[in-house]
Amino acid sequence: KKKKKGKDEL
Amino acid sequence: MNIFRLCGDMSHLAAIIILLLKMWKTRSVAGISGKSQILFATVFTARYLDLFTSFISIYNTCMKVFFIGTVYFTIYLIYMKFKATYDSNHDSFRVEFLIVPVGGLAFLVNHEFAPLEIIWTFSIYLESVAILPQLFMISKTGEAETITSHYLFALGSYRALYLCNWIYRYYAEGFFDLIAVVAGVVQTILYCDFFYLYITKVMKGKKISLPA
Repeated sequence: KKKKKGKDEL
Repeated sequence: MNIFRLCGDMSHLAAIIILLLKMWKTRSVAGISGKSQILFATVFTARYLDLFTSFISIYNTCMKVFFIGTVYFTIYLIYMKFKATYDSNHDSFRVEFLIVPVGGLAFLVNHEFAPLEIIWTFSIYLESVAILPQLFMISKTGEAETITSHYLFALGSYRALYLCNWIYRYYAEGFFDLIAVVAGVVQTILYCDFFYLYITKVMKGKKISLPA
């Protein structure tokens, strides 16, 4: 389960 | 967005505001490591390169601008405005011993061998050790001002809350980023002995004084 979205965290 | 990440970002925001208040009110940067602030500025600059290219939300953009703006303002206060109160003798951590290995690791261990991804990975790894010069400085001076302890507690809590955010996102969204999680665990572990001192001393109104 790799990261799905782009970088949405700070 | 979830409550853990929101609390984490608020804790991070609080830490930065506490630090600025300490400097502005006391007009002194005594006990603050300029090197850690330079590392944080590097972390934010490397991580938020996409500030103008990818729009996530108003909140995301505002926080990124605030973090970048305040960290450079902090560096200005330390090395220019309140330079006379900067304790460079005790701020002697060799940051090159952090930047070089972290830079190399970012090249070797990342999600994708692409410039922006490697720079992002570098910022994640660097953030996990960026507080070391500050903790090292406190161990050398043997004590920390109470307001500085509050700053460190808020700063340490922010990434601990992010760990909760990643647990939540794993079960709620199937989101998982091993690099961010491992670096976040390392970062939080580095604060553990400080958390212990903070909870056993500062919460009881005492001052933190390490056996020098």
